[in-house]
Amino acid sequence: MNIFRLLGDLSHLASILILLQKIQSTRSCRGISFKTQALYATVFITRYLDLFYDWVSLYNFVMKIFFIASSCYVLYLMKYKYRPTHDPSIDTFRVEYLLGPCAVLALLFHYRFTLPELLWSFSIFLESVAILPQLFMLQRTGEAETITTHYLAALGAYRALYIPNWIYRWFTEDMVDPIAVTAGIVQTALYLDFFYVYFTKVLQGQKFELPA
Amino acid sequence: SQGAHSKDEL
Repeated sequence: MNIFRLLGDLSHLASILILLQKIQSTRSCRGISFKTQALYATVFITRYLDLFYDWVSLYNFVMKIFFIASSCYVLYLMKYKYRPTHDPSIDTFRVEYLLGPCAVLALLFHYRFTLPELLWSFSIFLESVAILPQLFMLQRTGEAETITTHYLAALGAYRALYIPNWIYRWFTEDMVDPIAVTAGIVQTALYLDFFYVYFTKVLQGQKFELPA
Repeated sequence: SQGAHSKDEL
């Protein structure tokens, strides 16, 4: 564990707490893509199957349980408790265009040809693009509530912080995980546009609005 | 180890 990974994980944790806070305080899931949230639940469940047969650390265990439980809880909130506040007509990204290619990539790039390893690879590739339905929705509506942009910024910061973590591990442990690194760089790059607007507008006290 | 699986990462 190094400082970059710890800050990254804490940022990930914060993003989920901000998302829950947004839903509870506005009593609405307006502006949140159900598809992206469903993809994240899929990512965590397929990646953390090793909970059942591999012990890493208490930290690792608790975080994995938290990410699985919170992502399922968000789905429950969106699907049942605040269902009327979710508008599927603007959440129109075709997730099959993500799931199919990620399954193919997992078959091509993995560390071992076993079911858990294939699912792990799949989850890494899927995580890198899981934000796309959300960004697509943002692009369509052209604006976002400030708290939603804080959620996205914390989520983007999480993967961005994993990059210095990998560089650090490469030097100190001679460890390189090419699948995670490649997918992580792609994932971070997807946020660049968003970060630009976030830093130039939201953090200056303006509303998040995309140019028409 | 190049190409190692970083299982301790989330």
